[in-house]
Amino acid sequence: AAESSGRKWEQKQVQIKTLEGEFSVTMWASDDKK
Amino acid sequence: RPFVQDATLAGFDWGSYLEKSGLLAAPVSCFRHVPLCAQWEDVYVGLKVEVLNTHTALPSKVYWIATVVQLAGYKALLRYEGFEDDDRHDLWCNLGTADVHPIGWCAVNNKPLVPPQEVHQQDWKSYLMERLVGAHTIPVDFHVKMADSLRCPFRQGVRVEVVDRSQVSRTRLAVVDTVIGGRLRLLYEDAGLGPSGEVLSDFWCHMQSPLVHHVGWSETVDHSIKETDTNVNMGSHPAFRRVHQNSVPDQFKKLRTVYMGATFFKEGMKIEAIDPLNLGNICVASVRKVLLDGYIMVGIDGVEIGDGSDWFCYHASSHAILPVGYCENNDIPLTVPPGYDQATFTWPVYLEETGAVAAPQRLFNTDDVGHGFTSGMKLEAVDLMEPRLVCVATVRRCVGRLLLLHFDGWEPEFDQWVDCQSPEIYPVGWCEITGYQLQPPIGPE
Repeated sequence: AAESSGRKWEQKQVQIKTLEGEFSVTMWASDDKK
Repeated sequence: RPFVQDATLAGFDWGSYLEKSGLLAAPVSCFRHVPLCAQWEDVYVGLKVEVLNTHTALPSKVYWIATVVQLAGYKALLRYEGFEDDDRHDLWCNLGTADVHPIGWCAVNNKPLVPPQEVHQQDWKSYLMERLVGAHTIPVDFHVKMADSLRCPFRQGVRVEVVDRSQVSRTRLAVVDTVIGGRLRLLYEDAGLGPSGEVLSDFWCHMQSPLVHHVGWSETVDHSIKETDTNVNMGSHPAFRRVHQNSVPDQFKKLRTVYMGATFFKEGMKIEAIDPLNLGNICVASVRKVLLDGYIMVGIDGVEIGDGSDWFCYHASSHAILPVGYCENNDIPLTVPPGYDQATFTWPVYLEETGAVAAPQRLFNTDDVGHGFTSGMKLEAVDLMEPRLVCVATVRRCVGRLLLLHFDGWEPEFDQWVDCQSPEIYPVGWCEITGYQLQPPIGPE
């Protein structure tokens, strides 16, 4: 995970739901450091 | 100001205004007191979001993925995926509003992503995979953090002590009437009511303003306070109907502690100070009285009435008091006392003529805080002479921690010096997020 002040970036699987169907992609998303 | 407007009703749009001027907006991270300031370093050009799709003929609300291509305060210029390098459909969107979400939000909330009707793609899955894998999105808790930071420790009915706008040397008891984005509308307890029940005198300031204090503050620091006229009945106004709650010190911002020993400010010492009634002027001034807890009363030389009613209270850590020579050293025109010529005025001669001494430089808070503002940046700023108004403004000069703000469309005589950490300045888009009315620039753009 890459860090910035007070938070951390994590690779996350996120769902994409289009009219043609659903699939997942891996993206960077940040959240509070715990 | 001759009139008050609502920027939205007047057709003002920050996005097109910035594009026409070619100027930048001050980033959210410059404003320590605003929502999401701490999170804003995770917001940058290239982020992917899910946003309302305005390019569809579908009757229901649908969303599509977009990329941040430019940032201006809270506002982001977004480009829908599929438009590639075509910027004709770019849209400005406020990242603090509800219809911008992290990638994945639509799937979780069972809302299908529908591309704009102008873009055609054979295989959206492959296209989006290529665009999204490894990209960044806004934090999952973005809107939660926004809501958290908009919470305010003040509510209607809380009593405070605030500067008396009719006599700036004293405070006056007031009651919180309205809270918008941390800005308080305060009603003086004995202001009186007009024929329609309207309060005849109010005051707006941010809850972190140095002008507002807890009940008992004036007595604590030996500041003058107006005795409330108990013959004035405000009872029919909603803010006065409920049982009032006195504010306490914990509800206010703590100021920097200053040492008030033998080397502190003394009565008669000369300084330079922002004129509280002409905030674009930095004047020759004197310490008139030393209060407790690091506060001093300041008078502007040569224009004082003589009874002390125009003295103004500044804390020793305030940006608004400056050491002798500050203006000269920073190429700022010093407003000199009547009878003196700005071109020939010199401090050594003036000190000799008045038999006074300059306050020692070490007593002033001139720390360089590395604020990030630069001249030309746009922002939303309170007109401190009419503090209910938040206006479209431009940073005209930066001198240390001081910013000279210009109100767009207004004459330079309305310019005001503020501290870079003033709670009365906000990023572009702040009014839209909080629901505060923004004053657009006047005159032709």
